[in-house]
Amino acid sequence: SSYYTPVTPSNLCKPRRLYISFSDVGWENWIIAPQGYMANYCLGECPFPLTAELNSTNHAILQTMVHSLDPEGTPQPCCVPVRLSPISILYYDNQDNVVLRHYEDMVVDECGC
Amino acid sequence: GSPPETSLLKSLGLSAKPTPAAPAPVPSVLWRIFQGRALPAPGDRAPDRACRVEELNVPGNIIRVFADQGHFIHSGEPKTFLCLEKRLYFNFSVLEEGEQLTMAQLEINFSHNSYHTSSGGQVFELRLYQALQMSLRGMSSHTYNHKLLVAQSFVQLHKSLLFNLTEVAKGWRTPSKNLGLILEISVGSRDSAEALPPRRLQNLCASIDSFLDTSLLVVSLNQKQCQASRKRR
Repeated sequence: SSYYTPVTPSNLCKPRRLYISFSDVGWENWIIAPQGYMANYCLGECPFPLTAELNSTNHAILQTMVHSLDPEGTPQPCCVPVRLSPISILYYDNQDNVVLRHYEDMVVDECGC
Repeated sequence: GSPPETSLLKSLGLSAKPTPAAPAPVPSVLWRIFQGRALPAPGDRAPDRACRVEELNVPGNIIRVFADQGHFIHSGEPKTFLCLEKRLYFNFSVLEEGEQLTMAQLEINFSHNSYHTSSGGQVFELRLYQALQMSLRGMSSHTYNHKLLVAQSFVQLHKSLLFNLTEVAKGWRTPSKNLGLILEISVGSRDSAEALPPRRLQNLCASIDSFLDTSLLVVSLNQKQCQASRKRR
């Protein structure tokens, strides 16, 4: 007697395109490069039953089951980044030095439940 | 900045939004490394850069090019065999706690196009000293308490000269120990310069006017960022 609502493929958890422009956040005066980058983000549902394509953890599978039995008391699992990649940023610091710094986890490559 | 912005900057390892006053051109070495990372050659597997700067073959994840903040002690018309005497100072206060310095390379740039024909392959002498004690205004560098780090000859065909200062720069993390360097460039030795006619000496020193600037390339390792990456893997 599980509670089941069909979800269309476009609503499933997956990476969506998001370009972050440093000028939009007012950082263009000190960030030299890149001017922006494709950061992406995760959005979508993690419906019952979870499939392999949704990169679900064991915890998410169990939470989905409990959610299907008690939708009011237990939320659906979240759609979150499961694989991210780094970028390097070139910028000026307060002393006018030029800095090239490596930052992990800046681009969302894959999402999962 | 706003609290969310401050928090974001902190997570990027910055205490506040930088406000550069007189930003210099980006050094070519940093552009090269940046572009190599942004546009890797097809088939290249991205190396792990959380703990190592592969391009320079040293541990690290932050590369800085420090602008020289030192002043000229002597330049222009030579009064002695010295053509140029300059203090070099690199402000290390921007290095964060927990950052480990792994490489420091001093670059002295000469303008390639201003090679002076009157120097005629003349050999110059370069000496680099580490200042160990503060000097008083008006005192010549020879009265400084300083330690000779480098003494070498060069002909002014070089575009730039590079020196490994890693061990010296590690000591500069302590502000009271960072008293900078003294750079001297002379025409040959004191004896050979004294044998030259003053006009000739003046012309030779003028060719050193192509002296452009000095910068310090520093690589450091932010342990926190490196450990987080290792732990996740």
